[in-house]
Order: sequence, then C-alpha cells, then structure tokens
Amino acid sequence: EGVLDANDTLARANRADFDRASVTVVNLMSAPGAGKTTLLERTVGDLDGVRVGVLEGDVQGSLDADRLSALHVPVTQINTDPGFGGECHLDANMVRSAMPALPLEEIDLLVIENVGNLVCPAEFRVGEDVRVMVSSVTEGEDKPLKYPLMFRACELVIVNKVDLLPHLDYDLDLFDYHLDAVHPGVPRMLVSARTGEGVEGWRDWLVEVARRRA
Amino acid sequence: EGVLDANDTLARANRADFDRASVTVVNLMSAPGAGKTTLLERTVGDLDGVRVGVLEGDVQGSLDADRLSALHVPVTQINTDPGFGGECHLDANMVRSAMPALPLEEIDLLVIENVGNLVCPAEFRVGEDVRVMVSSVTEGEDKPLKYPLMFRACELVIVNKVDLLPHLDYDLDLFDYHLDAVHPGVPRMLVSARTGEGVEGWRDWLVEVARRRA
Ligand SMILES: Nc1nc2c(ncn2[C@@H]2O[C@H](COP(=O)(O)OP(=O)(O)OP(=O)(O)O)[C@@H](O)[C@H]2O)c(=O)[nH]1
Ligand SMILES: Nc1nc2c(ncn2[C@@H]2O[C@H](COP(=O)(O)OP(=O)(O)OP(=O)(O)O)[C@@H](O)[C@H]2O)c(=O)[nH]1
Ligand SMILES: [Mg+2]
Ligand SMILES: [Mg+2]
Ligand SMILES: [Zn+2]
Ligand SMILES: [Zn+2]
Repeated sequence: EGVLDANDTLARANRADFDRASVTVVNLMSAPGAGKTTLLERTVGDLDGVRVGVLEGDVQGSLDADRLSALHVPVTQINTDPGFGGECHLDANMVRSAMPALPLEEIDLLVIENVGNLVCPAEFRVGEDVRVMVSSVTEGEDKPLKYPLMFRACELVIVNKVDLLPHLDYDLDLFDYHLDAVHPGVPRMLVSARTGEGVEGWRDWLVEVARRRA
Repeated sequence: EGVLDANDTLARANRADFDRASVTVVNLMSAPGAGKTTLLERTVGDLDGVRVGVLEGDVQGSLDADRLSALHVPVTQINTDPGFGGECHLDANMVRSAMPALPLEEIDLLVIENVGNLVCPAEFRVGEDVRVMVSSVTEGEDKPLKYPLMFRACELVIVNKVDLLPHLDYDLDLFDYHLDAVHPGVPRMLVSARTGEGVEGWRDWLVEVARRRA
C-alpha cells in the first residue's frame, strides 16, 4: 500500500501545479485500441475556444503523439519504456517528470491519454480533475464485470465504435445492465469516432468540464 | 530484476511438474476482448482426441470459466483479486498455487487463458511450453509497434474477427508489415471465432503442439 500513498502525495503536488495554472485535467483510459486517439483526433482541434494540450502515455514510441501533433495541438510524450521500467500505466511520478515540458500557461484543458490497459491505470491518480474511459462495443458486454475498478473509477463511460453494432452480436442493454451493476447510473454516451456519430456530445462534455473551472 | 528471477525459478518448477505429467502447456494472451474465450469455446470441445484442460486467469469472477465448463472441459479459475493484489497478469506463483486443482493426470494439453492485457503478461513465464497471442483487427494495425514485447514473445499470432474487415478501415498488409518489424516471420493465422473461418487451422495447430510431446 505504501506505493499508492507515495503516488497520491505526488498526484496532489501535480494537482496543485495544475490549479495554479488554471488547467483542467482529464485522464482518458481504455483497453488497447478502443479508440482514445481517434476520438481525440476528432475533437481536440476545435473545442469552442478552449485551448487544449495532450499528454500521451505509451510504453514505446510516439505514434499517437504524431497523429495528434498533426492537428497543431501541443502534445507531450511519456514513454514508460525505457524511462519507467515498461510499466503498463501512467503514475503521478511520470506525469510530474513531464511537467516542465507541458505548456500549462498556454492551455485551459490537458487531456492525458493513458496507456491502453483495463486494469492498473485506474489505480494510480496522476493529478487529474476527472477520469473518463472508452469502452468499445467490440470488446463484449462483460467487461464492466471483469474489470470493475476501471468502470467504477470513471465519471463518464464513452461507448465507442457503435458503427459496428449491425455486424456484432452485441447487446447494448446487457452492457448497460453490467455497467449499472458496478457503477450505478454513471453517465455514458454512444459514439462512433469513425463516422462522427455522438462525437458532438463528447466535445460538449469536454468544453463543459473545462468551463467548470473558469 | 529480482522479481523476474524468482518468477523464472517458480516457472521452471511448474515446467518440471507439467513434464512429469506429460502435459503440454499453451499460454494464451491478448488485449481484453480480442476473443480468447470465444476461440477456446470453438476448439477445446473437440481436439482430435487430445484431452484438454483450461486454466482461466482473470482479475475477478468466473465468467470465462463458466462459458468453458459448459463444454464439459475441466476448467480451473485463478483470480488475481483478491488472491494476488489484483495484478493485471498471471505469474508463475499464481499458476503454482493452482497446481493442486489441475487434473494433470487426465489431460494432454493445458491452455492457460491469461488476463486480458497487452503489456505485462508477456514478461512473466508461468511454465508454459509455448506462447500464443490473439490480435483483433478492431484494435488497429499499430499494436505490434506500440506493444512490441507481447508480439515478440509469441510463437503464433492469431488475427481474429476477420469477419469485420469489410466494415473497418483496417489494412492487413500494414499490420503484417508492423508485425514483421518487431517479430520477423512469426507464424500468423487469420480467423473469425464468430463465423468459424480459419478456426480449423488453430485447432490443427493445438493438436500438433500437443503431439510434439508424445
Ligand atoms: N465479430 C466478431 N466478434 C468476436 C469474434 N471473437 C470474439 N468476438 C466477440 O468479442 C467479444 C470478446 O470476446 P471474448 O472471447 O470474451 O474475449 P476475451 O479475449 O476472452 O476477453 P477477456 O478474457 O476479457 O480478455 C465478445 O463480444 C465476442 O462475441 C470474432 O471473430 N468476430
Ligand atoms: N469501426 C470503428 N473503428 C474505430 C472507431 N474508433 C477507432 N477505431 C479504430 O480502432 C483502432 C484503434 O484506434 P485508436 O484510436 O488508435 O485506439 P487507442 O485507444 O488510442 O489505442 P491505444 O492508444 O493503443 O490504446 C484503429 O484502427 C481505429 O481506426 C470507431 O468508432 N469505429
Ligand atoms: Mg491511442
Ligand atoms: Mg476471456
Ligand atoms: Zn500497470
Ligand atoms: Zn501486470
């Protein structure tokens, strides 16, 4: 338990720095390939005047950061390998180490795209204001029951890839039922990052969260 | 590094027990929801006379084990939470703790379905003969570059959910190109656990691996 206490202390220090700079921070999590980066590609370029930055967390490489920097949005990359032993999650220390590279004075909203993993990212606070997860309909309806901590830790569950529903044996009501079993009433929205369906709602949500602070 | 050394020692002890019982062990890994359990549902019931058992690794619950025990195949469940701190992977100690419950005298092949996670399961040997991973076409072509350790650690990469290819912007050649960049020439097979396409190849591969030992 000592590891999580030390992490919380650093997360609070990060929080204080973000508050001083009046930056709202969203921690975006999901299983690998659920569509986090694609959703960001569709939204960060135009957020109603809210100035956005992205902190990309990946084990290796900068593929996601490269996709987003093409949109002229400030993006900073953290790699857990080699920097942090190849960890499958971001923690407060990693985010703290990236602070000097973050243009906090120039942004209103920082989205942290966490490492693709449904287990431990939800255990480590990094200094965020709010946590959001993306759940793809291609993963099955049972994920809330199998990976409950993640679904409980989030304030919003984005159900992505709904364009594929006609081609899947996926029961949206069953997913909702399982989600309500682990996190009753948590807000959820149906989107397709590919077709754009529902993405307006996600964009509005981000603007509203950024404006909460103003 | 000490953790991995201790783990390797236990993995070798597991290996020795499996060898004594003449059981071939396959460690099956993937991101959450790639289709491991669905593939096993399609194959373990009828493997050309090879007697199969399954060891299910999950954070919580027995949903996958329940699906498989309906096929009258011996299934044993390991839960990392509460037993092992909610870890996002199986390790050799967890598998060792399940040994007494495994019907090793009655089976020829043990498939270990690991926790859904593309990062750390590949770091922990558990005493397996061979490692296989499932990569779903819905995850994107970039996963071999983003999570290279997993793709390098496996002897076979099953590309699943090919029934969805007509509805995705997924480029199979690009995936192959990225896979060959991290694990040149690794055998791969295209399957759909939903329609049954290519599943015969997976079944034959399992029979052949089990017979290697005979
Ligand atoms: N379209 C399609 N869906 C599939 C296929 N294989 C599995 N699925 C679906 O994918 C979802 C997840 O499948 P599972 O077999 O539970 O995946 P898993 O890898 O065992 O998941 P975890 O054990 O939680 O990591 C379910 O909704 C399945 O119906 C396939 O070949 N095609
Ligand atoms: N059909 C469909 N595909 C999608 C959608 N959103 C994303 N994808 C595809 O899903 C794959 C993964 O998308 P990414 O945005 O890279 O996923 P991610 O969550 O950022 O992945 P990691 O960062 O590796 O965890 C890509 O092939 C995308 O094109 C969607 O709404 N519908
Ligand atoms: Mg991404
Ligand atoms: Mg499964
Ligand atoms: Zn982790
Ligand atoms: Zn792990």
